Amino acid sequence: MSVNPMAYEAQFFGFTPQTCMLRVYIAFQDYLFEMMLVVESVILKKLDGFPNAKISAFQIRKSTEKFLLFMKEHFDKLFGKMEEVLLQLVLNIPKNVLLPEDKVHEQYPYTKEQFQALQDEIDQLQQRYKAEASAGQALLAEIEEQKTVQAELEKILQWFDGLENICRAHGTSNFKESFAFLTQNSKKLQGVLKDVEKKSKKL
Amino acid sequence: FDELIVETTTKRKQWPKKILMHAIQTMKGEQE
Amino acid sequence: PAAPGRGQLFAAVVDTFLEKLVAAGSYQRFANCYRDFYRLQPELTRSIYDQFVSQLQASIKEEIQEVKEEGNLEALFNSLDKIVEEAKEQEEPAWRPSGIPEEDVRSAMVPYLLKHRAYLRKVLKEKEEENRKLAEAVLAGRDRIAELQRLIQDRKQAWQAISKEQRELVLTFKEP
Repeated sequence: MSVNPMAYEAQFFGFTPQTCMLRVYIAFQDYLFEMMLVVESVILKKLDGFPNAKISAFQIRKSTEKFLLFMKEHFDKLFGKMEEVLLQLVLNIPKNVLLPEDKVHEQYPYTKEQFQALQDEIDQLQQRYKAEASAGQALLAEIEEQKTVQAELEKILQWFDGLENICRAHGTSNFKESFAFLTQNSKKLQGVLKDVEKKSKKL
Repeated sequence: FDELIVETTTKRKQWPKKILMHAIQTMKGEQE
Repeated sequence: PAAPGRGQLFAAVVDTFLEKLVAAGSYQRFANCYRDFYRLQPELTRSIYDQFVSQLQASIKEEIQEVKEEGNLEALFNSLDKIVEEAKEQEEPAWRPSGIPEEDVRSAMVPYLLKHRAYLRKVLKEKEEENRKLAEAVLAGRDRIAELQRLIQDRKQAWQAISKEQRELVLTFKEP
């Protein structure tokens, strides 16, 4: 006979319904036995007052056993019915009922594959985030480097500006033209010089 | 047998919360 | 009238049990078992029987009360009544532990994993947006540097052109 451990009920009550019923059964049975012993001892004591009654303790014991046997039979039958009703209607959790702590299984009935997929997605998101984070570091590093490089290049440009400003300050706004002009003039001068030399030789 | 049932079902009731606490701490740690 | 709660049902079933038990162990039956004593002392027999019944009932009721208190049954019955009431629309058999703990704990994790996933998606999106801006800044910086290098190149060439002119000029002073 397969035993129904009523595990879900035990999860709710904190004890198995069968144990609860067993506990009640044993307690009731003990009371019944105790009460019978009390009844018997009271009758025996009363009989002390009737020495001529010719009722022996053995007879009383027989009577007690007879009544107890009868009561026990009915007790077991009635208790069986009570247990059946209580286990079915009171100490049980209907099939369609989910305990509050298990609500999550109703809201998220994830299969193993779905769960794995969710975990894989989380892992993947973490990898991507780490990649983005290091990319961000690299970009920031380059931006810092660019600042330095730009500063250097701007310094060089300022240096050129400084150079040109000096030229301007000395009246030479455009060196190239000035040199070309000088070269031209010096060539002219040389030409004139040559003419002069030539004429002087003739003289 | 009875004790085993009670012990098992008590774990079923309580341990998911305990495990969750650790899992949530782990996730929070990762987030930080 | 609403169906009786579990607490009421429990009390009713136990009372019925007691009634029937007492009905089974009737006074007739008792007197019949203790016939000799009954003939000797009928009133006493009745009184002993009555005490037996009332004591038995009292003990059983006390025991039930003790079991209720020990197991906190009243509160549990009320709570279970509520849970069952809430589930009354539910037709299908509800989930039950599979007996494989790691499987069952999985679903308990899911809501938090979903939150974690949402968080990761959010921060990843923010990070990607941040990096997009940074990448723009890097590209702008590279363009700026290229621009500066070009400017410097131009200036350099201009000066080189000047120095060429300068050399020509010097040449004109050199003896042929």
